[in-house]
Amino acid sequence: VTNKNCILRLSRYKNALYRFKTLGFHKIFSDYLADAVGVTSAQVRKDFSLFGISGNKRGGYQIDALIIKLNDILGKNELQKVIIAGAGNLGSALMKYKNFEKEGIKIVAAFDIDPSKRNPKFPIPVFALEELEEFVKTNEIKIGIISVPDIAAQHTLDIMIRAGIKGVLNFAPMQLKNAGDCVVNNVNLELELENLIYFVNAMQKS
Amino acid sequence: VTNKNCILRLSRYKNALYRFKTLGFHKIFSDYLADAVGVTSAQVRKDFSLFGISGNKRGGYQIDALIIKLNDILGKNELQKVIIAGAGNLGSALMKYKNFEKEGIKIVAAFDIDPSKRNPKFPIPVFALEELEEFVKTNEIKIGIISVPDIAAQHTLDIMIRAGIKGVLNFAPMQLKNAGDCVVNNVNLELELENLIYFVNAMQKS
Ligand SMILES: NC(=O)c1ccc[n+]([C@@H]2O[C@H](COP(=O)([O-])OP(=O)(O)OC[C@H]3O[C@@H](n4cnc5c(N)ncnc54)[C@H](O)[C@@H]3O)[C@@H](O)[C@H]2O)c1
Ligand SMILES: NC(=O)c1ccc[n+]([C@@H]2O[C@H](COP(=O)([O-])OP(=O)(O)OC[C@H]3O[C@@H](n4cnc5c(N)ncnc54)[C@H](O)[C@@H]3O)[C@@H](O)[C@H]2O)c1
Repeated sequence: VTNKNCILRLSRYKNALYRFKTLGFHKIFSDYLADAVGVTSAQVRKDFSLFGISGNKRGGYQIDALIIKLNDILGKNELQKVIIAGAGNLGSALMKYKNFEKEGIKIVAAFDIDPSKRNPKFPIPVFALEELEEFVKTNEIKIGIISVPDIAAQHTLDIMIRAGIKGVLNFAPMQLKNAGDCVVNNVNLELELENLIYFVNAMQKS
Repeated sequence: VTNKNCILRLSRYKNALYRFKTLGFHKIFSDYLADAVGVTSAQVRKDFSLFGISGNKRGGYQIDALIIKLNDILGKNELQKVIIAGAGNLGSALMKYKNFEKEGIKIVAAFDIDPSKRNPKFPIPVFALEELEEFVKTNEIKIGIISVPDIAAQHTLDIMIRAGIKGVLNFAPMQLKNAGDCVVNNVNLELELENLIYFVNAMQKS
């Protein structure tokens, strides 16, 4: 499956199933799951059939079995080691976030050009940018996060790709030119707010 | 226009136009703009025609005129006042971000239940949650950001809607039930990483 939105929905189904489980549910119908995620029950069934997941018309889906299946598809059974470039305001908020580890995502090192940010030990070590390539190769890291200023973002991506990084989450508010087979997902918080403002204004006017 | 992706593209065109301007360009063809944003030139022309923007086949588009038009459509000409609930790691990174103001977005106050976070003055004042409703009504704030823990997110949204907030950017990793005519955009950083991991693993396997 190559559709990003479909995979995002699988993650949402998984998170909703955990919440139903804490509420004491053992089985679930696609309508309940659809409501919890904000899609139609037909969409739930369509997504599941793409991955060979079927329920029983009368009893619905077994929650435990579904969680195991979704965790397998999403690669949650292995710990994913991640590095981050830029240990500034946003980078350090991401480094302090405890829920990533519960999701099997562990930021193992950060890299920054500012010597005052370097720190070999404190929960996550912060190294010099020059050490990124060796660290990624030695520890076989596949995922990187970019939280450097926009002017440094393209250069940082090039370093990550050369080091062997295969997937990057980019927070710098610009479109990066991607060489080779590295997947780049962008989160642009300025655009998210601008987009929200447009729709609020459009609604006020109509 | 009600398509979120179309408005996101308008923001991207605007940002790319500013970059071309700093490089000394005065006019631009749709192909260059398309390349810079990572879409086709047909998409650029289609988006522009939706908003009555036309270029001249031989000379392309006047960059200054385009910027003025896009800023008008995106509501950039007025300062947008924003409040934020939750002044923790993520909330404080957003509060410190200087580029929002360059984009005409100003976080004017934060609200938190933790008394140790309260601060009436420091660049952005942090008030008690109980003061949110009165602050939003007195200052006619339309936009809110939610960066509280997920268990408190729904309650926070309800308070914002009652206060008169019309658009919310939600960072809590859960689907919020929205009453009334408030627009809620979600940014779920856990899902973004999970999504990236899926595609990196899928590529490694194939
Ligand atoms: N903070 C936010 O809320 C926010 C919001 C929207 C977008 N962003 C984007 O996220 C990125 C990070 O923002 P921030 O607020 O954390 O900025 P920041 O200035 O606080 O942090 C940037 C860090 O990157 C380091 N750095 C600079 N050049 C580098 C390089 N070549 N290699 C490695 N490290 C380098 C700096 O030393 C600094 O520690 C920026 O691109 C910004 O536009 C942040
Ligand atoms: N930090 C990250 O990188 C990151 C990543 C992914 C998701 N998130 C999400 O963003 C949100 C904020 O994360 P964080 O890391 O800043 O957490 P945090 O614990 O550092 O901050 C949360 C803040 O919210 C305050 N708070 C708690 N309940 C509140 C309420 N009812 N009303 C107002 N304030 C309240 C707390 O006092 C605290 O200051 C969470 O939902 C989290 O899941 C954060």
